[in-house]
Amino acid sequence: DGSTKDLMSLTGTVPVSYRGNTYNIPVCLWLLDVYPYNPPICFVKPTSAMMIKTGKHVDANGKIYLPYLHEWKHPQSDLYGLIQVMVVVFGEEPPVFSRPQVQ
Amino acid sequence: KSPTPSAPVPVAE
Repeated sequence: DGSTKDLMSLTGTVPVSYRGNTYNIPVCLWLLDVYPYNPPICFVKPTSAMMIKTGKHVDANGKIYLPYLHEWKHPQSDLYGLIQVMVVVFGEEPPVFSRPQVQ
Repeated sequence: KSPTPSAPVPVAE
């Protein structure tokens, strides 16, 4: 309808251990004006040295899909729980990989 | 200081 809103986003990294190493997966969580009644919209924010690995939980735009988001219920669901789910899910299926270095 | 983003190296499937 042409209206605009100022939204708040939280940008940071999620610590994930994969194959014995810990990685800091860059993510951005958008809090809508209806938050916390609705879940945040979450994206992986790859740096230029990374590429998105699309899969069950991440699409080509880096948008994150999780049952936790889909079944979000206030007040049981919160950002702390969401990030814990991300740590587990991304530990099994990292959403980003580093680009092969061009020699 | 927030940690530097990092990602695993792709494993050749």
